[in-house]
Amino acid sequence: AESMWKNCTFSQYPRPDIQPKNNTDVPKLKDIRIMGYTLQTKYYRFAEWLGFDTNTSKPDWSNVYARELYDLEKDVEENNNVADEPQYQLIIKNLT
Amino acid sequence: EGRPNVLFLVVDDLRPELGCYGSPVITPNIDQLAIQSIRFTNAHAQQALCAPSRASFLTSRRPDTTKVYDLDTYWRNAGGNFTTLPQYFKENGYFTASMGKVFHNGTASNETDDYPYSWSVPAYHPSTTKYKRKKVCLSPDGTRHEYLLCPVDVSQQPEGTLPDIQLADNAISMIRNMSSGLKSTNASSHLPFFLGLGFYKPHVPFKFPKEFLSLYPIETIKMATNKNLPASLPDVAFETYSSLREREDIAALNLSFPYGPMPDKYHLLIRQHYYAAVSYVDAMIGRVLNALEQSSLADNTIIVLIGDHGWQLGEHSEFAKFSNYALATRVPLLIHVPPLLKTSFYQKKLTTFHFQDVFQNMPQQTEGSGKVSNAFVELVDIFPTIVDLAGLPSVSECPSVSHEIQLCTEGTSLLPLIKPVSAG
Repeated sequence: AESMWKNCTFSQYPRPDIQPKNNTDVPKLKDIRIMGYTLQTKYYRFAEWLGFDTNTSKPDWSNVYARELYDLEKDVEENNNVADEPQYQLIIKNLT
Repeated sequence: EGRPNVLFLVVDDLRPELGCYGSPVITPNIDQLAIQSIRFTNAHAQQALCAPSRASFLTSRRPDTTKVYDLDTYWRNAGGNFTTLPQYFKENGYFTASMGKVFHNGTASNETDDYPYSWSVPAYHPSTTKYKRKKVCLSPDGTRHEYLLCPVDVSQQPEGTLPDIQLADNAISMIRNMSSGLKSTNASSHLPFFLGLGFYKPHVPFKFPKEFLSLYPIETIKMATNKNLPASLPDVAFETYSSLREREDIAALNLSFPYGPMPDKYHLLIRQHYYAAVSYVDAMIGRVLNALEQSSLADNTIIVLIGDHGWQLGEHSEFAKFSNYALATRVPLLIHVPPLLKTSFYQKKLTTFHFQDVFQNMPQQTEGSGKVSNAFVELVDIFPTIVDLAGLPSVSECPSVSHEIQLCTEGTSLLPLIKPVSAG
């Protein structure tokens, strides 16, 4: 059953701004401008921080503030974000 | 008649820092439950904040559907009039009751914990929760402060108790009453129950009976192996652990904003106090489970234990939740299927919940015991899973837009993962 099961989990977290501020941790709904979507697979955790419209609850996929990619086979502690490294661009394309 | 009860245990800010998950933290009562449960090793919350996570798993919808991202929004006003997990049981003939923090209390649950929609009776809140932000932590000079690190002499606290002690007391009382009711000849008291228990610790402040700190001598506490801020972490991904900084003892450190770092001494103290708070909650859960067994209800009660999200204990120079790191989203998930259910793992009666008192008899570690699933699961999966286990009509999958649909799931029933384990 596990081999036929879903192969990732999804989580998300909102932010009021790209820089840490006093309300970064718990922004009120009216202050949310960015949403970080993350998916966890067996081998990677990928996160994309996107512009976000709270009226529609939809991200702007063309407005990417930042990306994170952790290669869990080499870096299970998620210490090294490799999202900008050329050899991982195909992985990111597949995950997005 | 014959339908299983449900005991739904939610622990605030509990990451899988439990003996049954390989942690050195002393949690014999939860470990005992794990031995008789399926332990999911890859379970993740949908948002690492109390109100959004709870609204999500209790409606089985993701935050973009509930539209609950903060601590103030009520999903029925924002996302839709969604049926909740306890509401579904109530509508199917169950007696449902909430104690403590099941829904996020306050405006996020309409100031009522979603009563009367979700619950048969008004939610119970321990009277001592009102001291959460009060100056009740004793300093060496005898004055009282609002500290993060707050081991206490319970007898010296207001009302001589603490919220999780009151919560366990009240739950035990209700369990005994339910047991008495089931044995009575009064037909109306024969309803099966769905009891939601929301424990308050190890959420900050770390206020717990001080004897639990003695389980963790500070010289035995280890630093996080990756305590430094990763150079490649985007600014937007960093959380500033504001809920710690606002306490007097941490504020006095004058930490640089936003990146700190936390001094090593406090890094260790925070880990020590988190561990002690987890052991304290473990003891309260042990008392409740013991009452369930003594009331002869354990063999017909589905038990689910989860953390609402994880917590960072100094890894990546971060503390608290508020992020997308796996440490913030990953949670413990135990599902105990009682012997009387056809999907049970057991051929005979095995449910035993003897209270494990860590101050009387240090328990053995139990990592690796019990059934394990390494499948990827999400907290939105819990609703359809419990429904299937209890034998209620299954919940259908939500379409891509579901704001007008009261009952559906954005998760997946875990029953296919449970059945093969049961067969094995």
